[in-house]
Amino acid sequence: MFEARLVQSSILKKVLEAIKDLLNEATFDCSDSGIQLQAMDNSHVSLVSMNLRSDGFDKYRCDRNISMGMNLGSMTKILKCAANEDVVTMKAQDNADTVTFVFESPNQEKVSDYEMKLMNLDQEHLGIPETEYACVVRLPAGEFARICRDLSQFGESVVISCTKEGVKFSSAGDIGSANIKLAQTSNVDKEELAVTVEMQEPVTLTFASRYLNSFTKATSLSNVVQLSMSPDVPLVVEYRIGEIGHIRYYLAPKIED
Amino acid sequence: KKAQPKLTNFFCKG
Repeated sequence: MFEARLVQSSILKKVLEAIKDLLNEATFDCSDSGIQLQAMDNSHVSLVSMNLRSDGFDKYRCDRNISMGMNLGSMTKILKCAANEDVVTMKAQDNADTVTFVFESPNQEKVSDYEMKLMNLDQEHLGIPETEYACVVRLPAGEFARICRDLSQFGESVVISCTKEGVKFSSAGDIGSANIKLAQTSNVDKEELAVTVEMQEPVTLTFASRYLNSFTKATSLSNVVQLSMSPDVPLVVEYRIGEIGHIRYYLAPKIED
Repeated sequence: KKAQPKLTNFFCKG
């Protein structure tokens, strides 16, 4: 029996919002440590890795490890039926072929349950090596989303170059070119407004704008986003999910042809 | 022109 109860259904709604553009379906791997998801988009250029720890749930029971193949379009439709302040419970019998979502209104006057068929998805798991990144940038998530959106109007690629002074985002195309430079903030009163750069060595990498824009769908989950870069390895874009976990997006850099 | 490699060029399966 698997059962996971979350008082804030908005977390699960935002997680679906953050992955449904990139992935049509994904396997939720549930164990007693929590729920993990790892899936590449159809082009195999980007990957989503999500982790929701069991201790972040209000109630969590997982008698035996269970992998639930979910159609994310269907799951999104079901989660749209939950109000933000509803309590959501996901539950499935062992080796079940369906999963049930129960939404309870705060005053318990309305209880809804939705049963969704599970899919048999072949699991192609990628080994992601632990990496000491040359540059780790933390900046306001809203700022990053704004930069990706503005620059994607200029070209299909964004060049991110990171030095100890700060980080520069550039794009060029038919209409012209654009550069956005963010300096490291010195002393900001609020942590979530800071721009910080931890640099071992300067890095300049080129990425496809459309994937960066898909990643920023996770902006509602966290005030801060973290970009980790090293020469010639995939970019990591990480959003924390409250105190319960994180979503990490990996994107292969473009290379000189 | 920049080429777009796949993630499987960087991460191994399994």
